[in-house]
Amino acid sequence: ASIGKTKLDSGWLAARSTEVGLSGTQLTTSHPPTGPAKPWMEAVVPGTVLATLVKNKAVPDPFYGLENEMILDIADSGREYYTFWFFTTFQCKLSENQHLDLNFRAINYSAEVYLNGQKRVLQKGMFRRHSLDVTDILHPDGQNLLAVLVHPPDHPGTIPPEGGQGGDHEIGKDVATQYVEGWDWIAPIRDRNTGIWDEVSISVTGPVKIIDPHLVSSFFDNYTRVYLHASTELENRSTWVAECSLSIQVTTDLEGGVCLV
Amino acid sequence: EHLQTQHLSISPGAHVQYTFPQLFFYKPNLWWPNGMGKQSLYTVRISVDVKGYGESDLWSHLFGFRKIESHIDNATGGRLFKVNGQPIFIRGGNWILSDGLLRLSKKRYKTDIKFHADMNMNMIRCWGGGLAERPEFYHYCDIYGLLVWQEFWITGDVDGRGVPVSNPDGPLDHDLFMLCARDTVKLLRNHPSLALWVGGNEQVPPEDINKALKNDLKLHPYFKNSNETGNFTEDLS
Repeated sequence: ASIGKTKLDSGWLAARSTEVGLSGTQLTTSHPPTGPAKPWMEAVVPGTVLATLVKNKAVPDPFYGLENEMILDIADSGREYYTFWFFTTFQCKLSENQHLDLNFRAINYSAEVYLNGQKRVLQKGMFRRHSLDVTDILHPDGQNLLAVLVHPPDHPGTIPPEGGQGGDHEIGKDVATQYVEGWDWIAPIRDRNTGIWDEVSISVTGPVKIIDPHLVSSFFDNYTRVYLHASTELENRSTWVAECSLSIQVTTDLEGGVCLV
Repeated sequence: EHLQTQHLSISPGAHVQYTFPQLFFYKPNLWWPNGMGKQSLYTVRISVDVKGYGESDLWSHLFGFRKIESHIDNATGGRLFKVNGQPIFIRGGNWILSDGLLRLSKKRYKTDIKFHADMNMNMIRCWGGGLAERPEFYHYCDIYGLLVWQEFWITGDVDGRGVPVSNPDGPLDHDLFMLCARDTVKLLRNHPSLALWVGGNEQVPPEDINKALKNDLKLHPYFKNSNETGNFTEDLS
């Protein structure tokens, strides 16, 4: 496998959790879904549960007329109704001393991840990244089965008859976007934006991983003398001392395709 | 002069923080907001090679050399901004999010943000009841020169106001709020368009959260000694 990131943004399936009688372990070992056959449907990832339901015409499009009124609100349906399974597969065969991370850039609001029968929990919070080192649970033949059970915010709230900015404000008890109970400019979002709402990717590294570099510049002599300060976290995931060469390179493309290194 | 390699040993299983010696640039092309100059961007690549293995990981990001300052003006009570030492008149627009079902696409971000630049705006304010916007949003703000005012997830309507007052102490889990805030800062902090973090919309976050945000987001002492023209005292260099 080559070093770098691969997005998992196609071939996803989704199903309402109450309509799937299997466990995450079964879904990712003996009984994977084979395609968009009931209760499974093509999923929008990244996106929300409602985006998937609209794409499959399982609900009317909430942006037309009063059709949002026809969609069951989570306050009336309960959180299970918008608790959804998302399923996909990916191919990856590592060579020796390589590691694979499974990255979720944002999930609303919490989730359980099953990969080839193994379970990992993604903690609550809409605005946080999750990165799982899954090296040890990859399938030997390279074909991996991934299922994610996504749970809505803990406090989805109830929309008062008079509506109002933020509904009954219950959503404010969670660390999540607050407009979803409705505001003066938008009707309530029925699933409170539950879902895998940002990028999912796998990234291959060698024994040492670069984490969250930070770039800062400082200026002197009226912006003619400038310094770039770069720092980064590094993690050695091997069992031996890693002798590293760390390089930083700054380039800019000048006009006409000339590149200054 | 813009390529530097350092050697270091990392123990098995260790998680270390490493800082490169600073890289010097003579009169680099500066990044300017829309209407003030070019949005010059450099590609910064960081790679790590491990002896006996080869390239182990690679990271790259567009970077703009710019200095953004702002302070509350006593005379007007308004916040005055400077970019690269030059005062800037802020022409801003409010932003909530590009799609209520979070079908967020690069194409949509590019179109929406270029539209703001074409309307001669130079700032976009991301409202606290919406999202911490995504790297693709900031990427196009970098490209088109829109400064970004990014609010955290507190609003006057939902937190600490109203009759009866709702959520007087904000979200139930303050540690979770700070974990999300710190991770969001790490996700977005290298974008030149990021100009201002704001605690919330029309509301100050609960005291402990506000204090923690101010503490985490204050300028590192190393960069603090800047004087009016944006220079640091000589001894720093």
